[in-house]
Amino acid sequence: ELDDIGKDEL
Amino acid sequence: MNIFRFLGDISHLSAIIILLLKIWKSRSCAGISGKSQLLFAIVFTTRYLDLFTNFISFYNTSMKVVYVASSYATVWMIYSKFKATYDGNHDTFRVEFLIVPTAILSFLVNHDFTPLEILWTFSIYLESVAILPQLFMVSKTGEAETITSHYLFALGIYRTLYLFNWIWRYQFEEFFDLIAIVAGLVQTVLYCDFFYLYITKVLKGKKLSLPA
Repeated sequence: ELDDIGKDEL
Repeated sequence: MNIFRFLGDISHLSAIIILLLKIWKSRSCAGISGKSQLLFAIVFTTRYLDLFTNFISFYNTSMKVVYVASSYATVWMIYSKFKATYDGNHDTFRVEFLIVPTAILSFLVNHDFTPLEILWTFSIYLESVAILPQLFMVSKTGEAETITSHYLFALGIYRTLYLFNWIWRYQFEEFFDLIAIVAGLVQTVLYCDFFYLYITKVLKGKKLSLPA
């Protein structure tokens, strides 16, 4: 979900 | 990826390199807070545990490896290689007052109650206050070497650029992560005082001196 996308940030 | 995030990562990377080179070249960590560097090593360790399990891109993986390796190298230089030059008397911020509250908060406020997610959340909260021992040390010594102020400026600007990255991602990717945004705002606000001094003093060729 949305939050998983965030984990592409350093 | 967008320009703000890319510039933010470059700024973060250059801050880390500036610090590494400053200590290595001058063979001294005078004016550098070992406690802040320890906190950064904890931040990267707890945030990048998925380094080997979750491949996102070559860029992402290589930057994570560089961040973790350089933070440990910096801690090693401060507490081992050049420990004779470590100014422990001025590096007295009580880091337990940063680690304990952020650890508790990461259990209370997170996106998912799983070990990886709680550790990631802890690393986000801790990063937002990790610079405090360094800023405290600069205010205690009353001044900072120019190279150290460039390091701090690059480090502060990185998260400021990330704030613009989150505005961009909200606008164009319908994405936002409130935990990262709030922590990023706190982190940037902590630098405001320093940004003001940096722009009004260091950019005019003067030495950075804080009212002690």
